[in-house]
Amino acid sequence: LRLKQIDLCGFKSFCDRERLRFSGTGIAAVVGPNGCGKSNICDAVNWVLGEQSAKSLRGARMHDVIFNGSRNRAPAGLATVTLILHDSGLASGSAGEDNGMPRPVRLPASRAPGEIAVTRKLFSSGQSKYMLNGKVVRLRDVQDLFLGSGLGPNHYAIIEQGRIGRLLSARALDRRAFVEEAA
Amino acid sequence: LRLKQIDLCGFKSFCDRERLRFSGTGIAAVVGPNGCGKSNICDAVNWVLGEQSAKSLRGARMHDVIFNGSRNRAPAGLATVTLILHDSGLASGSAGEDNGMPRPVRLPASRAPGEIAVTRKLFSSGQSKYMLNGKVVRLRDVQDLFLGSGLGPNHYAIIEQGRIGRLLSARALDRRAFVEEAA
Amino acid sequence: TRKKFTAAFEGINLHFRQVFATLFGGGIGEMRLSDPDNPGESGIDIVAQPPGKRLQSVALLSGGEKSLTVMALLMATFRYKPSPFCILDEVDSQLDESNTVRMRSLLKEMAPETQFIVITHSKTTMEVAETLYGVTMGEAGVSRLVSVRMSDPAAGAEEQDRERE
Amino acid sequence: TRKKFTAAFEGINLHFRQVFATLFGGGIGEMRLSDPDNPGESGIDIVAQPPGKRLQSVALLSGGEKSLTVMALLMATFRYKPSPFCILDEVDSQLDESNTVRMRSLLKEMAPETQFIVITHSKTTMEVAETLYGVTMGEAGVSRLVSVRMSDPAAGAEEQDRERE
Ligand SMILES: Nc1ncnc2c1ncn2[C@@H]1O[C@H](COP(=O)(O)OP(=O)(O)OP(=O)(O)O)[C@@H](O)[C@H]1O
Ligand SMILES: Nc1ncnc2c1ncn2[C@@H]1O[C@H](COP(=O)(O)OP(=O)(O)OP(=O)(O)O)[C@@H](O)[C@H]1O
Ligand SMILES: [Mg+2]
Ligand SMILES: [Mg+2]
Repeated sequence: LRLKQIDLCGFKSFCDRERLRFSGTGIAAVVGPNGCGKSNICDAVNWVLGEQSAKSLRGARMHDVIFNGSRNRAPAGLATVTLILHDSGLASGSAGEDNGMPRPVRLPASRAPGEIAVTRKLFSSGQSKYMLNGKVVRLRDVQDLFLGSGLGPNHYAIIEQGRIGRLLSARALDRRAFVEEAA
Repeated sequence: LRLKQIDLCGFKSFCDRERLRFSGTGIAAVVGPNGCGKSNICDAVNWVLGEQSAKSLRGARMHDVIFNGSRNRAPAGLATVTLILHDSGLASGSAGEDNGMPRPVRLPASRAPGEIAVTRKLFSSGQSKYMLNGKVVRLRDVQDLFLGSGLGPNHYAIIEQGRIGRLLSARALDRRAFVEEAA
Repeated sequence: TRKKFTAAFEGINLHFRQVFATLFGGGIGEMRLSDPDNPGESGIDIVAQPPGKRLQSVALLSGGEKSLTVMALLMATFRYKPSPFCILDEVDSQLDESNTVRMRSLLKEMAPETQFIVITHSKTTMEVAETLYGVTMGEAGVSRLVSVRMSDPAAGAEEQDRERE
Repeated sequence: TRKKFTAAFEGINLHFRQVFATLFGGGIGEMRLSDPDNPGESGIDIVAQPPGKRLQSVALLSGGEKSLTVMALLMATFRYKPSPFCILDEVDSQLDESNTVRMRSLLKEMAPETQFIVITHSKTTMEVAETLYGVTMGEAGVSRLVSVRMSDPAAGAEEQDRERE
């Protein structure tokens, strides 16, 4: 399974739609001055994977992730983040590369063969939606997709700014949970 | 009141006695590779000012601040840190520069006019001592000396590694305590 | 299941010891069960002893030493079981120059298996990226992206790494 | 006492607004009483709005923006009431290059009043130091100090000998 694309629209400082494309392997560096939005991209991925705690995203309420305006722009009414992955196994019909993803459970048909699109929306009304390949699903379905990959609720494959010490200062049983996730 | 010198001996990675001298104003940079002992110097100052929490010094027990040996060295039996400050007011007999230090209460006579030497010792037996100008005093006397200077128990004048966010994430009442300290 | 856990524990640990020794130029880095007699429920402790230093709790390590220890454990986990992607937000901020070079070599080694997204201010770290995403705020408060594909930065960076050693 | 607290609160705030605006090139940075009707017991909130951005909680600020905000407040406190010395351990680790330059200018401004001890990996920050203390571990696990007076590098060795006494 490979990461192909991240789309952000109305999410934190990303007022308009912005897109990051990836080859699926290798190193992509994200650079820029203080406060320009780099960590907001990290927040966006945590969020679309199902993060439930606004505090983990530096907010007080989940509503804080919606673009709240700037000098020249009005606040947005909706925050949308889409993650697009590619499963070569799905595409070719044979067993795909096993990099930790369970075979997607009841995955809706995608636009392109092997494509898995995960979307989360939050309206300023508070209404919230998760989608897999365009079909509305539950949070639970998104979490199941990533179970055991290090991108589930125990997402050790994402290290947020200033949180690298987390694994060392965690309780012994929390560290067990991390190994169990990888098991 | 001016900082003149910091002596460390047997404290954390400072097996032998090492000394930092200061003019009392200006910028002194402390540099070196990862793990060489820079933050240990910061810990030493917090410790000699009376830090009671081993955890704040990254240890499990206060005993952890005593040099515990290396490939070629045996553990030390004693950790000693001495801070030397100079009070031009004391030296000249007139009112010294007011940079936040209350007139020292019952300060023992010093070796040099205007000198204030603060020492803390911890023996591996667990026995512990505070000294002002060579005379044994209580922890309380050391803390009183620095009250209101930002170097007391609420030591806002020291920002430890990774803790710069502390003032922002603190509770509103803790921030009040910081302004009260400066008041 | 307990069998799976033990396999993962030992598999990750094997790699952790190696990567730690590579990053630190020696020393001991490994996981240990807090309660070895009860592997079915035991928590996990991390042991990290840089070369030449005596064993102490990981809490006493320096900021840079802690960063390297965690990176060693994370990369070891990916060697046991790769993830589709990995996001690292300023994990190099506490590293000195030579450790930044060691960390980026480690990332380069792991790169064929995984998409790394590395947020960084370090030019040294940027040098091993094939793609750079620049985030800008030309208009106040509005983030925009600019992408730059680096033309084979790997060759140049490898040269530099060998020079630095 | 309440009168002293109010004087300190307003005194520090005056400087905080100025230093914040200098570091951020504009914007609003100040302290506010959580409970303005009860100044005798009220907690204190921090407001920080970089130029061009809308007001939000400080928690949403970036790592670098948080570092600058805290440094502005600390330096403002020293302007109201200097401390004998101030220790800063890697406070520049999250700053980009231009903000590192702004922070070191701020330190230079405050330097005549206070002894700053700045632990850093940044060459930019080191450049404004009059004295450099190099910490080394030539012998594994044992820290030693080497001091260099920047204004007179030739005095470096002499310094070292005196330090060892
Ligand atoms: N809902 C929102 N609407 C608009 N702007 C927001 C929103 N949430 C956060 N921001 C802004 O995003 C900025 C922080 O962005 P981010 O943390 O991504 O910066 P960064 O590029 O990681 O910087 P650094 O290098 O300092 O870590 C803040 O200035 C904050 O005001
Ligand atoms: N009691 C002790 N005896 C001997 N060594 C100790 C003791 N306590 C801590 N150390 C060692 O000191 C080292 C940490 O030093 P310190 O935190 O000062 O590093 P640093 O120079 O600040 O590095 P960095 O740049 O990574 O922050 C650790 O390797 C630790 O093992
Ligand atoms: Mg950031
Ligand atoms: Mg340090």
